[in-house]
Amino acid sequence: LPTDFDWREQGAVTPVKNQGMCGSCWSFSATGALEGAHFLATKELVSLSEQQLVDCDHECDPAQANSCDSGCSGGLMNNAFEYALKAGGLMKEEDYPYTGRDHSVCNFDKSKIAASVSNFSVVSADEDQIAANLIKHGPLAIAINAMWMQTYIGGVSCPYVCSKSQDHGVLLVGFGESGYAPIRLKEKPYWIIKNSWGKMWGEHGYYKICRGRHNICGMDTMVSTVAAVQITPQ
Amino acid sequence: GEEVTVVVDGGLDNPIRQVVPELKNDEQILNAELHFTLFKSKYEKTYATQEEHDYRFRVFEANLRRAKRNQLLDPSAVHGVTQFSDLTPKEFRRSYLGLKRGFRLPTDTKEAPILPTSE
Repeated sequence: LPTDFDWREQGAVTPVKNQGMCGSCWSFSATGALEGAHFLATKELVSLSEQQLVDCDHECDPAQANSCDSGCSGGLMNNAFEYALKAGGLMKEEDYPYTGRDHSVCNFDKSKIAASVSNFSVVSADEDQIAANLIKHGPLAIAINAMWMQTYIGGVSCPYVCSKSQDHGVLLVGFGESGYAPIRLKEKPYWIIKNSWGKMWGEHGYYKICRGRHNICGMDTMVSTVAAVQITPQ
Repeated sequence: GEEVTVVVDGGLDNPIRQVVPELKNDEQILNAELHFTLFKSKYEKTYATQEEHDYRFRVFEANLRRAKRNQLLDPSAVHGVTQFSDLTPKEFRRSYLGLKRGFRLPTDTKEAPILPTSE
């Protein structure tokens, strides 16, 4: 494993987006992972539609009651991948723009699918396996507890105590060996996480959290990777 | 008594981050009001009524204290004022997160094969 890796440098990550006042983080995490997978499959970076997931994805996990994706009221990234697999794929952001409101009619247009899921899987809660899958399959959809993120401005977050009960969906795009710690207590290896609260939050929309503290804030136990269909050029 | 002009540059390139220094009590109120002024300007916040404004200021003060505490408990990060500083933790969770809570990964989802991580 390298000490540093960042999919942003490979051009596999779209600009930071903003979910607005809508509990749709799960859709941003899912589109971010599929955008990365599509880039790996086609070398084309396309911004995909979260609004299609908000309006059209009501996929449930049959084994868990009340787990259905419900727009601004919350969802799960694996349900979103299942939906995209069944629906045939996701449209481009520009063809189905984000409004941050739900209860709108589904305006999915199958003829405008921009990226399709071929399969998705869950990654074991081992940080080396997470790093290896990140490198091999592209950015990963992860869940995390966001308690410390409300006041986060920058640096490498490594709280002494953090709930492992996940309440936020984000995108893991890279990792680094030693992050800038403003108080320079100790250089810390860190994960690089793309959030969906706009560029004015955190480090230009990104969050850094320390690596090596197993399952800090619950970030290791709901990690998914998705593979995109290789679209053969006509 | 001299006049102080506060230039508010809330732009992204503004290197001055709104972090929360240690202060004595009466200065804290003044400091909180100054921070709140900067906050409203930077994030273009407006409130419908004076009551709402005053309530949001109290929430903001509580979040300043939380940011200070978070800074002590999470020293390798920088904690301070963000666009969510006028929201209670509950409002923040309800409006800006969105992961369905209390669910584990679906049992029928494929496990990614174990990848080599050495050599």
